[in-house]
Amino acid sequence: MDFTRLRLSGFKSFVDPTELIIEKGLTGVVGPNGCGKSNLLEALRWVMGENSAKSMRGAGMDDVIFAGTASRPARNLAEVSLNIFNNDRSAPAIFNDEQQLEISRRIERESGSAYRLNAKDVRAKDVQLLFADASTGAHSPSLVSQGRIGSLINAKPKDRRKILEEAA
Amino acid sequence: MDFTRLRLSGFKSFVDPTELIIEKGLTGVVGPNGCGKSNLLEALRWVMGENSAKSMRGAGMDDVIFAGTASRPARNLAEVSLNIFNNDRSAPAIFNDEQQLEISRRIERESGSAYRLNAKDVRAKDVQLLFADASTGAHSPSLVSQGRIGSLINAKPKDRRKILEEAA
Amino acid sequence: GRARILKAFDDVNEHFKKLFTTLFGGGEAYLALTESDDPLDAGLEIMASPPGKKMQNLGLLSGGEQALTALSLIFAVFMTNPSPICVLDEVDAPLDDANVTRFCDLLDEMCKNTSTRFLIVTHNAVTMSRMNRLFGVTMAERGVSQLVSVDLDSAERMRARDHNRDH
Amino acid sequence: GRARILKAFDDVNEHFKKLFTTLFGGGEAYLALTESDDPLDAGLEIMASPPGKKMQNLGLLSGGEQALTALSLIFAVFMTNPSPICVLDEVDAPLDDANVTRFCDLLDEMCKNTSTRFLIVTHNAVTMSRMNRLFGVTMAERGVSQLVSVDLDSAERMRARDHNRDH
Ligand SMILES: Nc1ncnc2c1ncn2[C@@H]1O[C@H](COP(=O)(O)OP(=O)(O)OP(=O)(O)O)[C@@H](O)[C@H]1O
Ligand SMILES: Nc1ncnc2c1ncn2[C@@H]1O[C@H](COP(=O)(O)OP(=O)(O)OP(=O)(O)O)[C@@H](O)[C@H]1O
Ligand SMILES: [Mg+2]
Ligand SMILES: [Mg+2]
Repeated sequence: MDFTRLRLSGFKSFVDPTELIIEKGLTGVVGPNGCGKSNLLEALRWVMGENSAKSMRGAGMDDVIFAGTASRPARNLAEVSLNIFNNDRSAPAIFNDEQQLEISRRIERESGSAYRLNAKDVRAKDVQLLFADASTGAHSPSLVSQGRIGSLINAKPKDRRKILEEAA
Repeated sequence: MDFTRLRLSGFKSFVDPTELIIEKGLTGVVGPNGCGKSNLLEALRWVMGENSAKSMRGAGMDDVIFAGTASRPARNLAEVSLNIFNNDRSAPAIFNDEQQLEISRRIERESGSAYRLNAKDVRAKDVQLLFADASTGAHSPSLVSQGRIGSLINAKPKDRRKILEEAA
Repeated sequence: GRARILKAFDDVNEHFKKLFTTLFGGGEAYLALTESDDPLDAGLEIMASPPGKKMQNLGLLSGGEQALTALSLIFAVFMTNPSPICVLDEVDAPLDDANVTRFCDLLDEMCKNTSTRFLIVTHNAVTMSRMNRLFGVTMAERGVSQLVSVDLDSAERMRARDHNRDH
Repeated sequence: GRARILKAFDDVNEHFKKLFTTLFGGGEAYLALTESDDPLDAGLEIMASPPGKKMQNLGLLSGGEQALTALSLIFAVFMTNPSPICVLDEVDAPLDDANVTRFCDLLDEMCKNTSTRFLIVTHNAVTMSRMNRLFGVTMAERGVSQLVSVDLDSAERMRARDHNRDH
């Protein structure tokens, strides 16, 4: 499974539609403090099924929807979609014939979020399972949030063991 | 009150007697990862009365005593002393006539630590009071440990209020 | 006790507002006492919005913005009641170049307005170059720390040497 | 379940030992399952000692040493079972120049041995220069993020511009 493209709209400070092409190797993301680098990475975790508002640095999940600025009104909708090249055929059976998968998550203010896989409605569980089978997902140790690199060292031994499940 | 000199011996990685002159203005401390910069700053917090081994990054307070290296044996004693110029006469009454104060703390493996002020034995409480009256001390918000700059922001509001007591 | 805390709150708040707009080059921030009418039992809330942004939950601020907001509060306490010593251990790590410079500008201002002495651990070349003096900590003998006084030129060489030794 | 976890433990441990000595240029480290005989309920202990130092409580490692130890473990998991994506948000912030270079050397090696794609947020010029491509995030309009593709030369200019704008 290869991740190839991430698209955001109305997600945190990315109010306008934004597209990030993910190519092989090392892609650097740079820019001044507060410009939105961590928000971009959080969009990836969110579309993979993150359910904790706190780990998205907000009080409630609606905090991921563009809240407005001095010159732009707030939005009521945010959407993130992720394109995957399904070369190793690791998707759930009903989608496994397809070469290209597009997972998207959409949230509306005060009415929760919904997932789609190749334009068909799916449950959060289906999405989470898809990524777990491919050794990744919203809680994968290979998604290291800002300031959290030391947390693996300071975690309790039983919590650390969870990283082995990712390797199994 | 001016801090003028810090001396360490057998404290963490500073096994040999070390002296840091503290002058007015900005003193930078530099060096590669793991060389002992944070250890040096912790010696200052320790001599001012720090009682939590965890906030000295150890399991027990004996972890501040030099534990040995591949080529040097462990020590059983560690000592840190701090010189203060008592120009604003803010020391406890029995010491307030003195211009120069020297506070020292000594720990012996498995038998706890003891404080001295100008070579006289004093209690931990006396030392903590001396620094509290001068708006500093082991828990002062102006001693920012590594990785803790964000903790003021993430703390609970009631815990944050303690910073005002420092300003009062 | 109550009157002292309230006076301290007012003073710190005044300084905090000014220091925040200095560090961010604009924007707005203020402190509020919440959760209880008794100042000795209240919580301290921080409201902050960088220039052009809405006032939001502090958790939504970026890593660099949180560090600058925290520094504004610590320095506001200093301006109210200077402490003899301030220790900052790699607080500039999350800052971009522009904010490192503003941070150093603020340190210079604190040195002018207070008699606080600063001990600042950093890996950042800009911060190093703004110090009045530098001490290097080395482990010439593995596991054993030694303190050496460094002049600024040899600090550059020290960084380079570290860099070359491992190649 | 148990056999899988034990196999994973052995594989990750082998890789972890090698990656630690690569990143630290020596020293020794290993993993241990503790607290229970049942691997599905056990804790994972990390024992690590940088070159020339004694094996100690992990908490005594410095900020930079903890970051490198954590990276060795994350990459060891990759070598055992590569993940399609890896995201590292300013993990190089606590590292000195020598360790930033070792970290980048290791990233190159991971790219050769796995098909994992990496997204790396950094403020460090050395790390930027080692990327295959760079994206810049800017807020030309305050509070609104925009993504632009950046070539390496203009990244230097971007850093410089940030730096000059505020002076
Ligand atoms: N829902 C939202 N609507 C609008 N803006 C938001 C929203 N959530 C967060 N932000 C803004 O995003 C900014 C933080 O972005 P982010 O954390 O991605 O910065 P960063 O580029 O990672 O910076 P640093 O280098 O300091 O870590 C904050 O200033 C915040 O106001
Ligand atoms: N009691 C002790 N005896 C001997 N060495 C010790 C002791 N306690 C800590 N150390 C050593 O000190 C080192 C850490 O030092 P410190 O945290 O001060 O590094 P640092 O210079 O701050 O590095 P960084 O730049 O990564 O933050 C560790 O490698 C540890 O082994
Ligand atoms: Mg960030
Ligand atoms: Mg340190």
